[in-house]
Amino acid sequence: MGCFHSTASKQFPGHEDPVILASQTAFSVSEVEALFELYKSISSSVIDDGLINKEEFQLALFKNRKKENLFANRIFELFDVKKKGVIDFGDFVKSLSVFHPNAPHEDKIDFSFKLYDLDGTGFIERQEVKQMLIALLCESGMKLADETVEIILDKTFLEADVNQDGKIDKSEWQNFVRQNPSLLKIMTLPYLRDITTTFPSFVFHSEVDEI
Amino acid sequence: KNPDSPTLINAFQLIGMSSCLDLSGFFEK
Repeated sequence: MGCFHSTASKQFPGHEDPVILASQTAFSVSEVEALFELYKSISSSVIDDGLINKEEFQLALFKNRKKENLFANRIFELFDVKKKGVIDFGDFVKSLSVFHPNAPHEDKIDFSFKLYDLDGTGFIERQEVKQMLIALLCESGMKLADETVEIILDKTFLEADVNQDGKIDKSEWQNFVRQNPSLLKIMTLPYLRDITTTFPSFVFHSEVDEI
Repeated sequence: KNPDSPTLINAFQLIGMSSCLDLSGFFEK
C-alpha cells in the first residue's frame, strides 16, 4: 500500500492503518478513508499539525471556535481517547464509530453513560444531572424555576436510581435507557451511512484494493 | 412537589435537546 500509509503516517501523528481501523469499527475501509478527508480538513483548520485540538473540534461542530459549552467539552474529552488534549485519527474514527447506525447498542449505552458521568466516577450523580440541566437551560434560553428543576430531578431519580442511593450506576442506566429508548437518539448519526458520498475525494487518495 | 406527575419530561430527555450534543455539524459544509 502506497501513499495513504507512508504520507499520512508522516503528516498525521497517531495515524492508524485504515484496514485495521475498519476491522475495529462499524466502518468499511472506504468509509475510514472518507473520514480521513474530513479529518484532514478539521485537523488543519487552525493549526496544521495533523491533530484535532479543542478549538478545531468546536469550529468543525459549531462553525464558531469561541463557543464554550459543557457538553461540547465533555464530547471532546471522550473523543480524546488517549487523554493527550488532542484527538488523533484513530481516536476520531473509533469515537465516531459509536455513532454509526450499525454500531452495537451496548456501545451507545456505554458512551452515553460516560458522557453524562461528567467527573468519571462511574456514577451519574444528581449534582451532575442538575449541572447539565442548567447548561441546557442557559443554552436554549428556556427558563425554569429551581423548584421545577428539582421536581424533574426527583422524578428522574425516582425512575432511574432503582436502589435510591442518589446516583445512577451503569446497570441502572442500562435499564433506564431500555425503558426510554429515545434517550439514545443523540447517539446515532445518519450522516455516517453516506460518508463516502459526502467526501468522494477519498478515492483519489486511496491505495486500498477494496474500493 | 409531585414527582409522579405523568406529564413531566425526564431530565435526560431535556438534556438530549442540547444542540451541542448533535455531532451532525461535522458533516455540514
